[in-house]
Amino acid sequence: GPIMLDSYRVVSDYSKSSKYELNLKAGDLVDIVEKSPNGWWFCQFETHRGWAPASYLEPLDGPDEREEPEPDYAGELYKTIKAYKAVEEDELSLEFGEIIEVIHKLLDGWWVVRKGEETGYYPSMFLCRTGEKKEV
Amino acid sequence: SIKHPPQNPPPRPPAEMRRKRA
Repeated sequence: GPIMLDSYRVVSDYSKSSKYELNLKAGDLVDIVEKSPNGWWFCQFETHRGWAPASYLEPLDGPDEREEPEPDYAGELYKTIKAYKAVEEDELSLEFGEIIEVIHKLLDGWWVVRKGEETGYYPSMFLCRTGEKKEV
Repeated sequence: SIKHPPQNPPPRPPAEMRRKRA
């Protein structure tokens, strides 16, 4: 049967930063072909296909909260597979190989993580599950 | 290739989106 694609509205102008992305204007309507958990979604816009940041897209029917898991304050253990240096105040800087707790998995690919007393956003693509549950 | 998402982290939400979430 026909495949029904979710339509999303572009919230703000976006200029692509690598080859297979889409340039988008605020108000454009895109159809989502694939939602990658790292926050890049494969979209169709008119005759173009490419990746767009989920952080710039909102569902046509308003915020779709069913999709986004609730925060898990107990945390789930992940290991950093790549270092990242915070650019914004609410982000965390971590080195390669650090064990952290993921508290909230946001669809835009920026997860809320906790390391000791600190919490902040970290790119989900630089995290890998350890498979262990945190000891309470 | 186009089949694989970009290797760089996606941008943080723009101001418009942050206002809507708040």
